[in-house]
Amino acid sequence: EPTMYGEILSPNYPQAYPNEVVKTWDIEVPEGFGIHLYFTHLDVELSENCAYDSVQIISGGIEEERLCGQRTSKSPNSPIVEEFQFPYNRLQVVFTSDFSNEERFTGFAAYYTAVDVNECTDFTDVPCSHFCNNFIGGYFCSCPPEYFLHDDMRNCGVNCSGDVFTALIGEIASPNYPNPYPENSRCEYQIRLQEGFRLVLTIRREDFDVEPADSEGNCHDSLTFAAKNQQFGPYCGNGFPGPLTIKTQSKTLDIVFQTDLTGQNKGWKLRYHGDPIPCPKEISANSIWEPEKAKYVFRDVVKITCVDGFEVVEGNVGSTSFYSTCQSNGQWSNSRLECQPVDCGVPEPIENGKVEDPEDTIFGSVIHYTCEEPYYYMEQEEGGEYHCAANGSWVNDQLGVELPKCIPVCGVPTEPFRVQQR
Amino acid sequence: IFGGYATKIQSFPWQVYFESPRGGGALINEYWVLTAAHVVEGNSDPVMYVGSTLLKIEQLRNAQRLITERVIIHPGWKQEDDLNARTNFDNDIALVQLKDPVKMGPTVAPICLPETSSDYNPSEGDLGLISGWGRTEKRTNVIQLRGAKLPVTSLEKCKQVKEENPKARSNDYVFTDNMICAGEKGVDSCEGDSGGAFALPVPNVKDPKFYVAGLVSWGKKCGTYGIYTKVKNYVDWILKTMQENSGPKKD
Repeated sequence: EPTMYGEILSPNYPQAYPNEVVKTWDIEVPEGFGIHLYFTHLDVELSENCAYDSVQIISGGIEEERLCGQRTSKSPNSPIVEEFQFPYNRLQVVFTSDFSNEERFTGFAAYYTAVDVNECTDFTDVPCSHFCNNFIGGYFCSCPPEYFLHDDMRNCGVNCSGDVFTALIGEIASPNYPNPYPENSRCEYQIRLQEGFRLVLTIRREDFDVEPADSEGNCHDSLTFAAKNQQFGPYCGNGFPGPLTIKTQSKTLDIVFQTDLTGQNKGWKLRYHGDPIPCPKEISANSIWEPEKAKYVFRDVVKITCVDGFEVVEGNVGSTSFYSTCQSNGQWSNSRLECQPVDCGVPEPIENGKVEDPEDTIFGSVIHYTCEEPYYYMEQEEGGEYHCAANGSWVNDQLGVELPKCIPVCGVPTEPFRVQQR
Repeated sequence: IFGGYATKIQSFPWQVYFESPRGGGALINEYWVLTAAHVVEGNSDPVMYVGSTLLKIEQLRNAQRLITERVIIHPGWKQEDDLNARTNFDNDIALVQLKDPVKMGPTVAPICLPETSSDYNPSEGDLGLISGWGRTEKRTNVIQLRGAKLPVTSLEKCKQVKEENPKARSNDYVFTDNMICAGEKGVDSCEGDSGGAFALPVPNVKDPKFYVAGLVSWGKKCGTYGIYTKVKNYVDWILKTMQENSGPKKD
């Protein structure tokens, strides 16, 4: 158990210490304290580098001191003949004697006490990023206004994360821009656009001033963009080193601005906008797109009108046009619809006549009706030629959609009446 | 038919057989039969056939039976109680509308109607054809269709024929411009031929083609001259009647 103080005496003290002895004391005081170790008596055989008999003081596996010989107090008012201050709370003291103590050296008497360590000043490495506060047995870090102490209780940063940008156009800047950005911070921003848009970033060179990279090219302060399967950066330096326009293929972007303890640069500012996803312009000889554009993008609506003789069929209903919308996935709605030739279908039969089996019944096809000759004739002299019209009807130049009529031939006997001669 | 010959329906494909009373008619299109008023007088549902030369049952079974939609007698025809004493046959014309269209073919075809031009005015000497299953010199009626060729003559000739009907006096008979007189000695239509067509060749056509100039109407004595209803005078009525009754049928 750690103690606040203690006594260490060499074997047989104050009698002569025995030969060939190695004794070790592990000293431990509470965390946050150092150790004040002092000797009130030291009488160990002297040798070069204390090679025969010695008192070693070891801290962290490193020999801090090796003592031998005799010491006397340098101050008449103090019994202390040797003393040490260690800023650590653990020490090891090892006493070693060789095979002879013919002169009967008496060894040592030493005491230790726990002493406060000023963590803020006693070490080369500063323990706090900003303000260090020492107290007995420990220390704590504190931060300037508008900074907060990180979970490591050592570093201060600013609360700059969490902003989520959803507008289609926007501007984002580092904290305090154009004034120097805070050190030791990690700012995370998110851009989350709706479906159908892809993010485009624009950064002017003069709007970027971040602590330059070190001699090995590492950015201690950096700006990084992460889109879906893409990363841009990290960027640092005076003047933006990346492309002035970054076109992502994503509707979301994570921005990370990381700063270290040093650096007093002004930061950065960027603009972004959502670029609507384009839909392919599908050229079709059978349809007309309105409005006609060189490029169609998300949310564009076009009216697709079939040219004469073509129609779009949905279920059993045919129409001459339909609307299509450029969707968020870059595909047109109603893309399964297409203008196809009007099909006039099987021509209707007529009484006392027939229609030849048509090779085809689509727009432009031609059929012929005939009457059962010689007993019927077609009422219209032009004959029974019909073509499949754009409205899906079989149309005759004279009759329109009306079917031809087969009229009985009148007054013609099959066999003339013969008067039998008497 | 007096003075005629047995013939085939192919020579008179417009000939319609009226079963009772036996008579004839002329098919003028798919839905209409022209006949004499006195054939259908008092008979709103006559039984008719077309396409058969012979009036045997098996032949008629294969012929087309015509079903009457309505009978329309000319409004100028005067009804009389004693049919045998009738002396006025003016406007002896009627139309029978059929329920179903007649299918035309080698044995069934309509006869043309006269047109309005003067070419269709029957002139003395014009040779026409009559046909029917009516009385002959030897029989009251016949099974096989008979036909005859006979000329148009003056109405005066018909007036001069001596009357045989004891119930009618010669001077009682009415002769009008709606009548054609045709025939020659021994060639005539007779009882049972009424309503049949008196067919004249269509003028100015090369191939044989006939129109219905007259309908067998009446005569004082068979085998002399006979009176035929002059169809040309009724073309307007015929066309108007057909048009007025050509609307959709009521089931």
